[in-house]
This record gives sequence, C-alpha cells and structure tokens, in this order.
Amino acid sequence: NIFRLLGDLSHLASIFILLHKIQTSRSCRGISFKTQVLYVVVFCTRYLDLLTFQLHSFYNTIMKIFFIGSSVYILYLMRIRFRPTNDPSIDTFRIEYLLGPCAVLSLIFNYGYNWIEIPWSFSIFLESVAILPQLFMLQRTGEAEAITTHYIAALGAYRALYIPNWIYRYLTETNGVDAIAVVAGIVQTGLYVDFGYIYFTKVLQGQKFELPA
Amino acid sequence: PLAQEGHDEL
Repeated sequence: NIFRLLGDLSHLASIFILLHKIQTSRSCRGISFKTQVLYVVVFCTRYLDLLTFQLHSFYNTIMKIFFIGSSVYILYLMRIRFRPTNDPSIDTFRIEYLLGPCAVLSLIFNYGYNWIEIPWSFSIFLESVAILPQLFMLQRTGEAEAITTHYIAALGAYRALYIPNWIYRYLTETNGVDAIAVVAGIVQTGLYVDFGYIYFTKVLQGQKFELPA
Repeated sequence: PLAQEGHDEL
C-alpha cells in the first residue's frame, strides 16, 4: 500500500540525508551518537528472523540488511572516521532509562516467549523512544543545522505515514491489528509533533531552526 | 493476528 511504501522510502531518505550530512560537512556535529546506537540495537533485535532464513519477501530482506548495515556504518563514521567532531558532552541523555523499561515491557507484552518475539517486541518499544536523545540534544543546543532538521523530519514523516498504513490495512485486510506496533507507533509519532511544528513554521519558511527562548 | 504470520512490516 502507498502509505507503507512512502513511509519506508521516507525512512530510507532519512538515512541518506544523515550520510550526506556527515560526508559533505565531514562532521557529525549535532547528531546524537546515543540515538544512533539505539537504532543499531533496534534493527539488530528486530531482524533476528534473518537468521532463520524463513524470509518474508525480497523487499523486506533487502531493507532489513540495509538498515542494519547503514546504522552500523553511521556508528563507524561517528566513532572512528569523524570522531573529533562528535561532542559527547552535549549528548547526555541517560539511555539506561529507555533500555530498562523497554526490556520490562517486552517481557510483559509480546506475541510469544521465544528468542524472536521478545527481542522483536523490545525493538518496537525501543524504536518508539530512540529519537529522544537526539531531541534532547536539540533542546540543549537550542538550534540545529538545516540538514539535521531534514533528517529528523524525514524520520518523523516515516513514522507519521505508518499510521494511515495501519488504518488502510485495518480496512482492507482481515488479519487484525498488530496492537504492539500500533500503540508504540502512535507514541513514537507523538514525540515528533513538537519538532514537526517548528520544522514547518521555521525551516520550511527558510528560517533557521531555533527553539524559542 | 499479524504476529502469527511473521512480522511483515519493517
């Protein structure tokens, strides 16, 4: 369906925007390393089904491999290649407070007690909050380069598009609703609302991304 | 539910 496809393309776009930003400016300034670590954890725990070789579709498999590979590559760029441009002193969100509750939630809410379903559920909860260190960093610095805001906006668009995708699927399929993914997805989209408002009213009007004092 | 058929979203 079109919403799902546009959502996935938007997700892909966000990764290319981030890579472009790091490589053209030769700097990862303004990007939260912690958020990027969380995305690696999210992808690695969600796509454990790759190891079973009972793959859903060619499209899914390629995308999963791309998401794992690109997120690890971004960590390499931030930690090794452009390490001096990464300032840990403003990236101070405590990710333990995200990992712990997500682990507990995944043990309570999951579709089966096994080595695929529990990590899958964990990854869904973790993805919903993985952007928080990035948004927190943005709030601390109070401003951001336009390209960094495009990256976050593309991620927000990807999440927003998954909502009409679920509505469409609910209306056209008889499989029922994936409650865990939908609830966590709505929470995740909600986290972008504030950012999205400033993005639309400032960055897209040609102004600098600056938080009101 | 969707889960029984494997997770088909990314």
